[in-house]
Amino acid sequence: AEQVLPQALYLSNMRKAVKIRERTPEDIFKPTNGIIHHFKTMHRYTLEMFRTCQFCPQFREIIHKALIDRNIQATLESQKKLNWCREVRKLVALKTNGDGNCLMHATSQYMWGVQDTDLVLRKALFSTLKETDTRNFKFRWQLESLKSQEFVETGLCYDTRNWNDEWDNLIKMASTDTPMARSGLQYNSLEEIHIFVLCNILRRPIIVISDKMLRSLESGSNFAPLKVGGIYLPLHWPAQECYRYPIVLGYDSHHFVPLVTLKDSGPEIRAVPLVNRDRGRFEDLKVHFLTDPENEMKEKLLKEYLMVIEIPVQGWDHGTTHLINAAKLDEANLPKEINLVDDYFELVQHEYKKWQENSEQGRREGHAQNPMEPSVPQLSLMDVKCETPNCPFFMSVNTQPLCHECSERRQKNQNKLPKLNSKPGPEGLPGMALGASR
Amino acid sequence: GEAYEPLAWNPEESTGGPHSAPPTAPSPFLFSETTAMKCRSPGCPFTLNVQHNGFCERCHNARQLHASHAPDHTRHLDPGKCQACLQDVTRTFNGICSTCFKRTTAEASSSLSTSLPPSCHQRSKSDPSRLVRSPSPHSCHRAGNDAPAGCLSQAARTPGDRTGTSKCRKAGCVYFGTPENKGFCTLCFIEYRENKHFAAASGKVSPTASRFQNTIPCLGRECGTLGSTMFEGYCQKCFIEAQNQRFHEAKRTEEQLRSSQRRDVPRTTQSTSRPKCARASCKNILACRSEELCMECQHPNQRMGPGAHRGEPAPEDPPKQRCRAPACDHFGNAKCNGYCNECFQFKQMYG
Repeated sequence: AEQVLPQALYLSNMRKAVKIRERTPEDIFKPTNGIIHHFKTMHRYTLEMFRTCQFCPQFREIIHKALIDRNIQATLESQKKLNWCREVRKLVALKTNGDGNCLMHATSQYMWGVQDTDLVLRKALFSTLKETDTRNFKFRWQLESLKSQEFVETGLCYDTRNWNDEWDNLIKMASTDTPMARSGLQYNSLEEIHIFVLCNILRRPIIVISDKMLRSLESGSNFAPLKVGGIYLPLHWPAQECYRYPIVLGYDSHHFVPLVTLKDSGPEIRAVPLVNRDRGRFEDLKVHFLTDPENEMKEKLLKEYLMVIEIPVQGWDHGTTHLINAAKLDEANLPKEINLVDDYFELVQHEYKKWQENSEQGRREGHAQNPMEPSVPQLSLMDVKCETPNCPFFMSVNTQPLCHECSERRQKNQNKLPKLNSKPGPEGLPGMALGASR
Repeated sequence: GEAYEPLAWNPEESTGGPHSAPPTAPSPFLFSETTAMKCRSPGCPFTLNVQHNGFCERCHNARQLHASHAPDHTRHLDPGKCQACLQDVTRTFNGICSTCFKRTTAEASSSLSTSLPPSCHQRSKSDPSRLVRSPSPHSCHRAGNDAPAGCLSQAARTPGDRTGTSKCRKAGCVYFGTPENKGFCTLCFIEYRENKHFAAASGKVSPTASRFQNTIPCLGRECGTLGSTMFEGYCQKCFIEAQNQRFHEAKRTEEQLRSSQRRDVPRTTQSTSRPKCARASCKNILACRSEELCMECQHPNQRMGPGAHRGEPAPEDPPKQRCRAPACDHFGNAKCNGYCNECFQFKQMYG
């Protein structure tokens, strides 16, 4: 059943995915005057998921299995961190790779629908930390560390060397060429300061929805405080230079996922609450890495960097209403030529029709034929590129190490010229007009 | 330019006493990059002299004078001797040599880094949450009333500590305190002093003020971040804002000039039949209608004085025009539409 639909949006249209992958690195601007590396336009894109209520529950289940990280979704919802406010639209958690680069995958997917497999965001983060003036990032990080519970309560005292070592380590962690991270993952996992730097590269706020405690999976008892949740504002930019619709990410079990809205899902407001509903009161989400003067004008900063609206919500006592702050969210604005959700939705509709026919036929014939048997050849696609140089497509289980097109071409060539065993040149390959290269 | 200077660096420690050898160069381990060549006295802007144990001549002399008045007070703090290993060293840090100091910090960090399972996916060893959960109480960075036993090995302890009659004041510390160290053993005293300093700073002003006291604040109004010379003393945000403001001003001035010129044209034609010099700052009447500039502006060198020959045009470069952005000190150029390169680049980026 899981194979009926591709397991990621990008698999629905490789050409579009290649186009996005080509455009993103070109969009990064690296000023020579010391200003932080940043995106010129592409940071303003936002992805929205199509609604699924028109499909029957069984097929809806298939869609959700394919795209949605239901564990994180369920955990955050049960903790009342996600989708607790009925006045705002529901957010869904999309799946991301757990290779240590999930923060970047989640961010990239929120904006463009593809994961950061080419490490565009990761490289931008690393080069920013290596090549630009990071003293203010370090300064904010030190301030936040000093204010943290650990420093305040235990009297931790770092000297210059400790701070420098820690900072160097944070920079190293952002690197892309770590052969194998400490945790056994492909890349080193990233931390709060990396989110802050990233939101400055993107000139767009990032809101992380997360529990405040690392809990035991068995007993639910608290292990350690989790500080990652909260609001990250691109404070190294004047607000008027930034995009005011935030990127919303979920964090649970050491993993980041994008939390996207559902398109045309209902009359609810497209927004995310800036408070947590916690133990009988509304608690403001933490704004990370503020300096002391900024902390005093936190409300003003929030209004400058986000589109803050007030939403009435039901209080705990019967008949009471509270006004809470929420940040307005962007709607889907990806141009057609790079909008992967459209293609995926078309594929879903196509598969749904086939699935319905098969189920109908199965019911009529009365035998136990699997209605969800994969029928389209592209569903056997693997997550590895075709071996043909410069081919933008992915290999499939049946045609590996080539993609379908190259495999077909090779077969034809072999039939025509059985003695020649030459590979097709890249100029003849489909998709090469895009100038695809990796 | 460092965000944080070592708190524990106390110049009081290294006064007086014989030096086994003068320091040859400032250790990068002890000095931050930008203060490497500065005198060790806090806030002193002068360059150090290696012959004066890292002080400038002025501070050195002052200290010599001070030391001669109070010799007993500082005798126990011998900068030429490590208080931990008792070896003669060129430089000490908190009374101990760099090797001993490194060893203590290495021991502390290794015990901390191994204290948590590697499964913490998003956390690095930099995460203080790891430190707080450390089962090992032997941390040199840990402090407080219930602070643990000393964090140096037995070998690293000085006999001086053991000569005291009572145990170290710190609860749980097995070593002996000395009256000079207010009843603490050497290392607990260092901890005590660091934390006292920190607590005092956090009690009076911002807790971070003492840690970032040597940094340059951003020139922007009400900005609490650090400034950068690269951004003319501003932080990046204030720099961009200042640039934006500059451009708005430039644009406004340009428009004002244009509109005033438009207004002036009919007025001048009405008031006088003779045209004025085209230079904005000049109000001279043109001698000849076909010329744009008056004689004075055409030959500014002639205004120099009587020595200049009136009839001979002085060879001169075309006058450089200022950047069109009013607050900018640079020269503009035609290639950049009258702006300087920097402002032009900025205008292209954000304007």
